[in-house]
Amino acid sequence: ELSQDQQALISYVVDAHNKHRIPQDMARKLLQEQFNAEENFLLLTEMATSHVQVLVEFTKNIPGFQSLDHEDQIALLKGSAVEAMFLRSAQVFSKKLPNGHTEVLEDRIRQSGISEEFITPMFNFYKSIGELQMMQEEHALLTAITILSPDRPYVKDQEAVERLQEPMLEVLRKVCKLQHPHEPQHFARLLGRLTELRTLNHHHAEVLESWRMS
Amino acid sequence: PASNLGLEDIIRKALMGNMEE
Repeated sequence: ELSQDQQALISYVVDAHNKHRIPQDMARKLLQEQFNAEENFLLLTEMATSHVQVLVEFTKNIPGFQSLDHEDQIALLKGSAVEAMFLRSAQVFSKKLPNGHTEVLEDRIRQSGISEEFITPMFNFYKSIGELQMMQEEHALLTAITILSPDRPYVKDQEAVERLQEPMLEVLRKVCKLQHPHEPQHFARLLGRLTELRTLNHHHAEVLESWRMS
Repeated sequence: PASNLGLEDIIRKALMGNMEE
């Protein structure tokens, strides 16, 4: 069972996750407008910037985050921004979107000039997240857990970060048990996705480089 | 333009509350 404190933590994190999203008009542009390669590049850049701003707003609402050392806050956000972005996009791709929308989004990404060797693992990741049929709580908590990774580069007070991450992990473990009682491996699978995310993050610098070149 | 800002700049600005609503 979840304690009252744990329930409060979940609703707090889920509220923050739902409240801070990429502005709707920007998302609409992505789906509706015709685009050439240059416009596509600019729009995706704008989206990435907006994503980081939204991510920071979400993170500020994670209980305890603002009490961390300021430079550690920046190190955590810098280290996790790409992973949180992939998680958020995966959530979009696992939703049932109106007919054709997923294809438009996928086309846009495929025509952005990013090389195929990076695109394939990205869509594989989206697919593997989709298969887990995660609830909103799981998405929100997993994102918070990703951000609160004590082993990011330049984090000075790793113990302080661990103290924030551990209760989140415990809550997520319980949520998995409650939401997926017939899948005892569900929690382990979610954590496995975090490993996959690290690989995507690792290749991200190369992705950007290949994008710039093209 | 935002595209010329680095990741860290965007994070620092947003943390300070300079985010445009």
